[in-house]
Amino acid sequence: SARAKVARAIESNDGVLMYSKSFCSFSHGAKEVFRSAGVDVTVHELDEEPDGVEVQKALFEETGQRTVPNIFIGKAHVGGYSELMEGVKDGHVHDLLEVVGIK
Amino acid sequence: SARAKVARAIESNDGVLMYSKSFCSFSHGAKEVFRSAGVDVTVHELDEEPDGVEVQKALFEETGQRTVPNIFIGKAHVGGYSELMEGVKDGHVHDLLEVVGIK
Ligand SMILES: N[C@@H](CCC(=O)N[C@@H](CS)C(=O)NCC(=O)O)C(=O)O
Ligand SMILES: N[C@@H](CCC(=O)N[C@@H](CS)C(=O)NCC(=O)O)C(=O)O
Ligand code: FES
Repeated sequence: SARAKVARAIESNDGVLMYSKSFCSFSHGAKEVFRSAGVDVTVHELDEEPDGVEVQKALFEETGQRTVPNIFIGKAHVGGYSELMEGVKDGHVHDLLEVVGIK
Repeated sequence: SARAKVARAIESNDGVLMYSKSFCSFSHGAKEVFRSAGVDVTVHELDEEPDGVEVQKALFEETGQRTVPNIFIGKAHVGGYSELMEGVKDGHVHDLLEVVGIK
């Protein structure tokens, strides 16, 4: 099921995991943050995956967040683009990246 | 045709006209710019209109821009969200709004 797949993806995530949509400027911005920091991201483009709708629903069940981008560092749920930018500014994202051995 | 409809909409536009998608944060941001300035906007949500795909193609033919939001002040093509923000900053949008009798 999509729910099991999402739970496994988060459980086994040892870096940055992002659920995204390929046409979405907020998702693009989030990818850009990590790219310019030289940090690799595992990206799932939900508009390009056959079960994208189910995965987006599973992410809502898992995190309470219905929107993309939906970002995880390790098992920690970061949130969307605004939370990412906030977390970059206040050092929280740096701390999370340290925990998974990045930065 | 969608092309004729778009051409007519721009031709008869005497205020702010925006082609948008209801789920899109960039479109939301563009609407917010005008809302907080107390400026009315005629919004077309392309994901909610039955011929939205055709209209988006017609807008590309009309303006060279494939993306949303797609913003007009009078007959002037402003562009997308980035162009709007740029134009607000440098006063260009204020000038356009003056021409149509807003602000
Ligand atoms: N404040 C959120 C906004 C997220 C948001 O509204 N995302 C939109 C796309 S930009 C969305 O997922 N809309 C519903 C959808 O595409 O299914 C963030 O910073 O990430
Ligand atoms: N730089 C442009 C970005 C516009 C853009 O990429 N828009 C996306 C949605 S955020 C889009 O239209 N993607 C194709 C589509 O939705 O059909 C702007 O500032 O408006
Ligand atoms: S779809 Fe436009 S910003 Fe996400």
